[in-house]
Amino acid sequence: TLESRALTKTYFSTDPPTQVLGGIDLTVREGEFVVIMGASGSGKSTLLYSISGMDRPTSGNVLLEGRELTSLDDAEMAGVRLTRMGFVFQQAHFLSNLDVRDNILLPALKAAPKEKDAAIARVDALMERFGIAHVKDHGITQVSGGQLQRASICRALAGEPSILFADEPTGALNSSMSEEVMNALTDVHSDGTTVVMVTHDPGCAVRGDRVIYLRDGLLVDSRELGTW
Amino acid sequence: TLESRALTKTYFSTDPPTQVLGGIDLTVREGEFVVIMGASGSGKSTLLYSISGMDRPTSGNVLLEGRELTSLDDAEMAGVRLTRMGFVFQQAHFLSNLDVRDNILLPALKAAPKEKDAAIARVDALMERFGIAHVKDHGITQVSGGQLQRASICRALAGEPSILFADEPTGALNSSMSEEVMNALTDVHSDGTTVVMVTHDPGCAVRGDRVIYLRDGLLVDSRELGTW
Ligand SMILES: Nc1ncnc2c1ncn2[C@@H]1O[C@H](COP(=O)(O)OP(=O)(O)OP(=O)(O)O)[C@@H](O)[C@H]1O
Ligand SMILES: Nc1ncnc2c1ncn2[C@@H]1O[C@H](COP(=O)(O)OP(=O)(O)OP(=O)(O)O)[C@@H](O)[C@H]1O
Ligand SMILES: [Mg+2]
Ligand SMILES: [Mg+2]
Repeated sequence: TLESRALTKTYFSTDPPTQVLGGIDLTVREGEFVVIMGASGSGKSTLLYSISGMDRPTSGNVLLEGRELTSLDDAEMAGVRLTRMGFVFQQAHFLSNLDVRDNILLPALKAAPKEKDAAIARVDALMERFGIAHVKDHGITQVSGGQLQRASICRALAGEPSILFADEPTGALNSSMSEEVMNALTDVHSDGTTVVMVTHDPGCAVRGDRVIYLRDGLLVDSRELGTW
Repeated sequence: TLESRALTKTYFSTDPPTQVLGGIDLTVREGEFVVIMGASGSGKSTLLYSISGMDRPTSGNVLLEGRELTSLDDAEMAGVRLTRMGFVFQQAHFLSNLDVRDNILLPALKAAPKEKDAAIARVDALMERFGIAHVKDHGITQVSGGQLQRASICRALAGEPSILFADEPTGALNSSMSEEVMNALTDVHSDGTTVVMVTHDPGCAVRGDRVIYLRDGLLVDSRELGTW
């Protein structure tokens, strides 16, 4: 279970400071597929960063299985993220000196250095599934926008995380490739992975167990989606 | 009129080289709104870069109003782009040391240094229209994904280009903000601007005069959209 209590986030880098998140109480049950929606600028990415330990909240608590993430130091937090979490960023962050395949492999190898062959096999299978195997040797700056986004998804799934955070994973993709991505998220979810996904696409949102809505940095609604 | 004849593009940076565009013959009439669609990796961004002078074709010609763009040197080509073209990139490229407003202003000021006040007024009006005026003083790295995309659109429109190239301008935006962007493109088009837009969203494509389809680097179809 991933939980936030009275979570706030203010950026002090601007003048005046930018208050982005008011007090957010959120509980993500183990194995749940939660979708976050809301207008551009409402705080969705900021919320994702705050509950995944990518960024420190300004106040409030974040707990993972009862353990206070907010009290870990940077190294401990990085360890939790590496071994337990996968992250698909809204704007892909990669290492520009590495090719596509090594970029995807890197976190999976770091998380499980003794299981190198298994990680390589998983990455190759993921690249096949998402149709980017033919560009695996390209530099990461030598691929199309949609190929980059698919590489981002492969990297997040490669380490078999127990929690997957996905920030607009289908933005650069047409409907058939979006479908493929959503099928992969649905598959890992059926295997027990917790998924927290930001999307503005209702067609993707409908794959979740529950949709929560952000407006001006506050949770304003939460709706269970029935299973068919 | 913007025209390509037997345009090809091969990237020699990979081994083996990547042939992306086969021979492309394309005519974009002055004032036309052409939409380019096709699968991820089919060559849409590459085509846009090749016909806008952002990148040099491997072979073939590109002509703007009968003038050979492909024979201009880099400085002349940069001059044409600055004064005649606006470009919305698929992944926003900005100057990270400048704030949002200055990033948007910069090309408009460079294109028309004697008309500073007019450019500033246009930029401020554009930021208001797209709801990013409240973040104009943020660093360009201190905004949300959708705000960044809207800044990209403002920058492309700020210089009142005669040709606007837009590569997936609505990818990071929900339906209401996408609508706002498409309205702005439709408006400049009614004012006589030529628009060449890549999209994978049929809802956006339908705003064009004509849709052309790329598959594996070749133009495979072209359809006129009737006006209602
Ligand atoms: N600098 C480069 N070097 C080598 N290959 C490249 C380079 N840039 C792009 N490519 C390859 O060229 C092909 C077409 O890329 P392009 O970016 O034009 O596709 P696209 O149609 O815009 O796709 P998307 O919808 O994903 O944005 C892809 O297979 C890509 O991997
Ligand atoms: N580093 C920062 N410094 C100051 N303000 C920031 C910073 N990062 C984001 N913001 C602001 O915080 C607000 C929320 O940003 P966030 O990225 O969380 O929005 P979002 O809901 O993900 O939007 P989008 O749908 O456009 O991606 C925005 O108004 C943005 O300008
Ligand atoms: Mg965001
Ligand atoms: Mg592209």
